[in-house]
Amino acid sequence: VLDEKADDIEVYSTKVSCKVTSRFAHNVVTTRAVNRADAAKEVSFDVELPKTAFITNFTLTIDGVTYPGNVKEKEVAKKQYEKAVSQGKTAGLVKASGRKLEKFTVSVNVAAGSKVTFELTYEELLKRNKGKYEMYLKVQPKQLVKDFEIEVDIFEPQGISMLDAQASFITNDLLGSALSKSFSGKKGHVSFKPSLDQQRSCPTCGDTLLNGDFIITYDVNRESPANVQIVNGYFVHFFAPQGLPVVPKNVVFVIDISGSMYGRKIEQTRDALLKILEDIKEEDYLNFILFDSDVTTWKDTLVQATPENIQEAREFVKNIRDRGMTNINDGLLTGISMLNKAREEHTVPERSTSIVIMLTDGDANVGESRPAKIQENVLSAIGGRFPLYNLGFGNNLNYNFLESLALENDGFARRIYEDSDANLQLQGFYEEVANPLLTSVEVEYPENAILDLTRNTYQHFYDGSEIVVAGRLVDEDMNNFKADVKGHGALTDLTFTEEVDLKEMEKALQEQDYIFGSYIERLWAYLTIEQLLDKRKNAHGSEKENLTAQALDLSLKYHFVTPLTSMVVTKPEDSDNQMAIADKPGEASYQPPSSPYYYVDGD
Amino acid sequence: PHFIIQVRGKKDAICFNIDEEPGTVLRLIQDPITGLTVNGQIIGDQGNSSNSKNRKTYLGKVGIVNSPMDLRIEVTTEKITLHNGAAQSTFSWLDTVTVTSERFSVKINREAMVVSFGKGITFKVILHQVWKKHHIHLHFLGFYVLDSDKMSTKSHGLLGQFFRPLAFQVSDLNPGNDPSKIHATMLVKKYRLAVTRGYQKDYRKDVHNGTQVGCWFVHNNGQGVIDGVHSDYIVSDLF
Repeated sequence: VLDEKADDIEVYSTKVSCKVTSRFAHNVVTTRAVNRADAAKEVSFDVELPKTAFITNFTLTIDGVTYPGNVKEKEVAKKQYEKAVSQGKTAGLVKASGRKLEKFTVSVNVAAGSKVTFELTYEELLKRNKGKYEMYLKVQPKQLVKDFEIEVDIFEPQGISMLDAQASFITNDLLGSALSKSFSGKKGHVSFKPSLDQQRSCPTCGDTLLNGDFIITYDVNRESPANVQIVNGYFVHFFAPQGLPVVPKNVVFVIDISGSMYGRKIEQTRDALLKILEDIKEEDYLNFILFDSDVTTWKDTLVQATPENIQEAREFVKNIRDRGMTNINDGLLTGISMLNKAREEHTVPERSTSIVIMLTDGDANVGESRPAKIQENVLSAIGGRFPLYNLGFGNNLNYNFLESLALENDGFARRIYEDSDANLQLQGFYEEVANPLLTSVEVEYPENAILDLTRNTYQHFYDGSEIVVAGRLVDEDMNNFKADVKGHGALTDLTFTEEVDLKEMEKALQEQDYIFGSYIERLWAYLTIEQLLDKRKNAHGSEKENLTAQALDLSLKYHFVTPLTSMVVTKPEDSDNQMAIADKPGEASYQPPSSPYYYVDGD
Repeated sequence: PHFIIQVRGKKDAICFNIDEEPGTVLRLIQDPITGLTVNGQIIGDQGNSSNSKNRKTYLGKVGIVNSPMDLRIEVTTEKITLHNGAAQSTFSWLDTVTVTSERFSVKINREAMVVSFGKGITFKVILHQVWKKHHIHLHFLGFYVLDSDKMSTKSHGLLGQFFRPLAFQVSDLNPGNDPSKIHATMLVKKYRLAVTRGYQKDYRKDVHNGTQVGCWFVHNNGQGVIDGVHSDYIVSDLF
């Protein structure tokens, strides 16, 4: 048996405590270590957390003295940081890591015989995707840990309908017995506590087999399409109706076939499109627009997804070849114009919805190649009638442009990572948007009764997803609260009404105090910041300043490390203070992962 | 189930029970002019299954069909399903939802569902809930035709046949031992029927307490007041 304290630094405890209340997750990662060497040693602490999460706190405790992290405006933090840089005493703490994660790393010198405790707290709103919420934890201790545990408590007022926990490294019964999961009514619990022996990669090994993804998935009961919760004057409204028919789609795939798509990218695109063609429903309409230096269309107009047309589409897709340069502007405008024309000429069903899905791996470099002009053209051509989704393939692209373009047209952008599963990523994205149940969804509340509402209009509600709206009540003492959700269904218009008796709700929510009382307020703040940051991406001038000021204000008030703030951690190094800084890396600062990307070692 | 007929042109009501085995489907309305058909399936209390005479029966499922619109609505004590052509939408009784199209609207509000077609034909289905763990009683449904004058007089069915005027006279009022249950003779459709004054509840306006409606109760499954006999109205399926 190898000495598990080979470095003289013994990590004797690592605890991950997650408390989820109404989809809002509050996670605390605590690691305790001791330096058993005769001299001072460096101890490092690495945590990978979801990109969608905001760090809210970090503390470092050495021999009973706590050094807290302070969330500050980025500029203010930067000044401190620069001063420290000039003294050679700083380190960035957070960087992008892989597809879904950011890595937080901090290291500190610990005197001989001293103990150190690291505690990182982060929060996130779990989003419903394909019928379930997913919480993602990366488990990667650097050594065997005497007291290792992950404890997850979930409280969902609607009741939990399913709960599962899977870890990529649990491959044998021995480790499986360390995992327990249970749920009953409104409460769910997951616990993972492997003993030292269970952690060993082999009975005589000193290294750990705990290395991989730990994923918790769950969903709530949907007896009613909506659920409103109100605590301390803040409300959250979850909306996810079941059992509605799918609205037929008119979908245009705008595909980049420029030379840079050569090789695996174009092969994977073909594979994904062939898979997607299998999933297209007969009542849908479709077309393919290919762009390189020029634009080629499969058909002159949208065609129905009849078995014959799908067969023909398959032949077309199989023959897609890469060539030329990248004319994004003309590719998109051709697709948009085709959808507009189909609607005007009533060649697609009246009660149907349109979607543009663009896949590209690079920047526009022929035709209209100025991003701002392309955005202007696309915005004007779509005119708010349908969403545009952008899939950015690989790393050599202007992702900010694709994201802005999608966001201002009611869609979103997604990276497609250039890995062996790129075709599955494409197909997975299509599945998310393949089943719109409602279009033009509008959530309405009584006038003058609410303030600071988060986004309340959505082009589409997709099966398996959830619309979340939060806000503040003007009068905390009101007795009743009413919300209407209006939308167009496949065959009818629907209005879902939710009425809440506040007195009854107060009683019902008392039992959940064991989690944390202010979760709705924090959920509201999280959602508001997230949406302000998205809006800010396409704003200019005073509007941008305004949005920035609002988001910054909330980030500081609620101690969220967002792209506008930084957390400064002061470290007690050799009695001369050193500084480290935790920033939120944006998508634009994405760095291609080293190979393998999951390699983690602070040393 | 109890049937209450507010007779057109009279300020009085007739009522009768139909006692049939659980699972039986009864034709309530068939209107050849509007293309509307309503059927109801019977459920029975869970206790005393061997003694059908003592068993209380209710409507457990209602099927509403609008043939010209290719629309079917299936209402059970659990859920409401709209079959609109090939498409299907399902709602729970917990939903408060209004479904509107150019041709019809459906409004579900926890314990009541109101469906309207075209120019004012409106049906209401009420969910009567009992304690979930009750060892005998089950949730059941009530079905009401609002504005029955909008339905055609060519309608058939246990309810539909009463959409046209019905002449009847009540005589020989005879107070029995129970003063609230006066016995009498009803002259209707050339029959002389022994009837009893009774009270039934109309839950259209007050779903929980109902409103008392005085009516002449016709015994033997409404025999004499309904066209033919009650078994003539048994159909094989809800749709």
